[in-house]
Amino acid sequence: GRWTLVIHGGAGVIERDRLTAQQDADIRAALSHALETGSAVLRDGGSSLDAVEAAIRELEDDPHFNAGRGAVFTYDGAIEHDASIMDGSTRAAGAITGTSHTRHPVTLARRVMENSPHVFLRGLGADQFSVEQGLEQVENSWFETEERRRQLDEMLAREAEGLSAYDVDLKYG
Amino acid sequence: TVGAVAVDLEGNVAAATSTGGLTGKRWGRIGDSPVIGAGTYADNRGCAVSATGAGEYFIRVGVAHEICAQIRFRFQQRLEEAQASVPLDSEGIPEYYVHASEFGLEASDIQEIADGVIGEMESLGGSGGVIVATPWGTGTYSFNTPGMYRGMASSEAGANVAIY
Repeated sequence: GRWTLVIHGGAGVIERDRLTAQQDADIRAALSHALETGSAVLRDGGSSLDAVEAAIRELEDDPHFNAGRGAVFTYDGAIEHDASIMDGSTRAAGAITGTSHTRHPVTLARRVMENSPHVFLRGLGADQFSVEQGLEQVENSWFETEERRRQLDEMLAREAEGLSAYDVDLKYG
Repeated sequence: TVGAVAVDLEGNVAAATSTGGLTGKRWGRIGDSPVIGAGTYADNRGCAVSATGAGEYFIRVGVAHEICAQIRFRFQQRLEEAQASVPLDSEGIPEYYVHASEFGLEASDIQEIADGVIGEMESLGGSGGVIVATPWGTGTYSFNTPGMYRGMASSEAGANVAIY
């Protein structure tokens, strides 16, 4: 048998030459660590499902990436997460959108897949399901970073100049 | 957005994606990341896919499922050309992951399919990319925008991290 793990992580920059050396090193280190975490699961004979969840949980905790802690702000200045997961052996799937307090949204998606009869939960209902599942809850402010706040402020300023939020956001990956 | 796809020693694939979405999103906007078939999909008969980019375009193309389906159909086509069938394991489950490369489905086929679907998405005006893992161990990327970090590790090729 062979195992393989592939990951991606948008870090909020559009080109390499806009990165500082320190940013580049930090982002690569975070990805390498997540890659190793998932690889260890596979190397030890664990499932692909456990590997992808483990890798993503690390990236969700890292403020460099637009997920979990470090996620971008909504127009109203809050943070709302989306996540999904799918098992290729059964085509079971779980997804959540617009959650605000679950520390690891990918784990909530997996709980939807494994512990509910549904595939896709949203907003307050998904938050409620998360609590009922006993998943770790945090204040919404825990996810905030200064850089993402700056990006929202910039977007709002540019929107006032006539650019749409969509036009401005693309550079944030 | 972050994502991961994997195949384990049993040949089972899985995919997951997690994101905060779009800066300044309003009106309950939802992108492709939580949409099964658009930003995330996994099927042992084809592959596992996780996407990142302009979500509205990934939803319209159904990028993740489209890549998976094209791989599945191409494999089936190769089997028919060889007048062969996929052997079943002891539980009666087709052993796709063992026999795909045997019938000529190579890494170049997977790359061609992924690039084709990303190209179609781009032709509508979208940008972004995907990561792909197949049941027989192929891992690949296809991106059309810079600034995308990615990493890959496997039992055969070690680990590496890069930026597109």
